[in-house]
Amino acid sequence: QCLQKKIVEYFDGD
Amino acid sequence: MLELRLVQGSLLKKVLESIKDLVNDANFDCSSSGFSLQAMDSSHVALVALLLRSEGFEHYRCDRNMSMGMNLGNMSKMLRCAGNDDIITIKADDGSDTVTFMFESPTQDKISDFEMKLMDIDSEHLGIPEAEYQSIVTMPSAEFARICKDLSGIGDTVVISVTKEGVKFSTRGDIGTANIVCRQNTTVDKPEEATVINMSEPVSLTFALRYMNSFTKATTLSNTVTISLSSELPVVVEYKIAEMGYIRFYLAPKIEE
Repeated sequence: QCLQKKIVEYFDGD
Repeated sequence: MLELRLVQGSLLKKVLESIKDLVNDANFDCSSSGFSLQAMDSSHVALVALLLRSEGFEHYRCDRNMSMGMNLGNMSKMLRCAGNDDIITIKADDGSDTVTFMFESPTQDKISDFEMKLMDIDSEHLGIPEAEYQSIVTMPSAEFARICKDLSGIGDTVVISVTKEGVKFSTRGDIGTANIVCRQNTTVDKPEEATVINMSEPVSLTFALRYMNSFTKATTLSNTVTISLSSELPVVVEYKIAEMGYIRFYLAPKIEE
């Protein structure tokens, strides 16, 4: 089973 | 005051068609450098970044930075009323809660204007760091779209693996498995038909095909697509928009638990 990562885990908010 | 005149109005129509199913509402940011957008899908798994540089517009007036919240479904409904050869002008007054799209036929015998309500969108702007990608693949956009469509009939995810030999797209599902390998091929008649692999390190990542298929709606914007992969980063699927800019889709990978 694969876990779907989220964009916010890689890019920070300004 | 904002007034942007785009002679090749079909570009804006195509941009909207390529993102409206991925993102519902988004802020379009307008500054002296260009017209841009950054938005995530509702699941926060994918992000779209659009840039149309000011130099690409025949007339570009943006007195002060503006952020205009738009429902992309509604914007698309309005832009669909523009002919493919029409010139599109986007107009907004400072502080106004509406934006106007004006369409002019090439012969100037039909001029339409559509006023759309703007909305307040509280969206987070993410900082996308400059990164060196381990593998960068440039290939014909139609070929990439075909692969994503074909594989989605078999499985839900695609494993993209890049080696010196080529790029492999693999899937597996209840009915079986599929592997498609595209080799580097630079000896083609037209540069847009080439598959070019720039690899510093081999990389293999898994992605949801549903999103990849959604990104390929931008295929009409460019003959080629560039796929940038690194093991610690979301993939970037980039379509260049003529001389004007780009649309980039970022997709977070699926990781083995």
